[in-house]
Amino acid sequence: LGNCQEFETKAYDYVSKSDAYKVLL
Amino acid sequence: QTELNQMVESMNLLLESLKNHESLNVDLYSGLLVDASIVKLPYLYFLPDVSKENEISLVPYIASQHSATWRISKYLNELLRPFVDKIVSTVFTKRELQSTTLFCAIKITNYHKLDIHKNMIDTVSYFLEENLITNKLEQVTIQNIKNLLHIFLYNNVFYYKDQIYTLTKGSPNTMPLADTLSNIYVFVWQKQILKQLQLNNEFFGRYKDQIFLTWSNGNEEQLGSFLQTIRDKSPNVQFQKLIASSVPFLNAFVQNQNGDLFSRIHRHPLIQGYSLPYEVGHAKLVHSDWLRSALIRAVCYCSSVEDFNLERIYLELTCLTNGYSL
Repeated sequence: LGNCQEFETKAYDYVSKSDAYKVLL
Repeated sequence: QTELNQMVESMNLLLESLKNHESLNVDLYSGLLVDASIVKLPYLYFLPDVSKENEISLVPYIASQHSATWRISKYLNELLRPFVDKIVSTVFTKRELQSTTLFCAIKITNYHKLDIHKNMIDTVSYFLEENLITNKLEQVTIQNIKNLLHIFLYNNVFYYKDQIYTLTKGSPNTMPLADTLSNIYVFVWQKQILKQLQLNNEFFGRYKDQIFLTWSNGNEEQLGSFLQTIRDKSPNVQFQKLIASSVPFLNAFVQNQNGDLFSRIHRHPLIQGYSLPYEVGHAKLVHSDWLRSALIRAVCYCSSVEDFNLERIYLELTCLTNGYSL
């Protein structure tokens, strides 16, 4: 994967910035 | 767990009310009923997409096999899929390739999150109304398909990093129904492209999120501005485009050689060579089928015998490299 930290951060960004998901709880 | 139980309860209540209104028969009702004791909350995870140089992008997956919506999605998919496949496979084509004809490959980048649930339900309903002769598909009314679709779309949840999320657009890409729904949505969307292309006898083809079309009616700029009007009219469908006299499409390299169609196998330069697809279960059997279908694909794709032979050798070497005999 190269940089796991970068992967984690990107995953988090993906979820928080996506307009397809909304926090339910 | 409490929230999940409440959600399951509300889903079952809706199913029960459909049964009471005789929209669902008793057998189907009991088949779709959600069993709270075996339902698990799906989770979100990511796999890296390494197809772009110097950049890791992520492909999200939702592990959904034990989710509350699994049974409804399986039922709806088995109902819709054969009909949808039959309708969307219509191809309009007249072979009129000219030396100046441009090729265009389009990739829809948000295939699994195209629109909000309400619009998706409306689109499926419009699609069924337009293509069914009666208001029923296999004894199921369009209204009832809409009802079940509603229960499915609004109850897809998952967890990620200690929070529970709900999907506001699309559905988990790990469910076959997600593909079927996106296929319907894009089929309706692509009509505006087809309308223009049919006027000029162009070729149009689509596999899931990837489109290939020809453009003989003008230059690159005109095709670009035509696609921009499509984008402006329907901003929900996001896509990338590539216009040239030769383009890669799926695993093929397609070229216009002065009015003659030329094609050969295209391999993504960043994907590691000589590797077999990842398979679980009967890998030996699957890989043997893979070799057969890869050879058939090569026969179909390669315009020249030399290219086919190169591909055959490459495929054989791939099997040998991975420890299989021929």
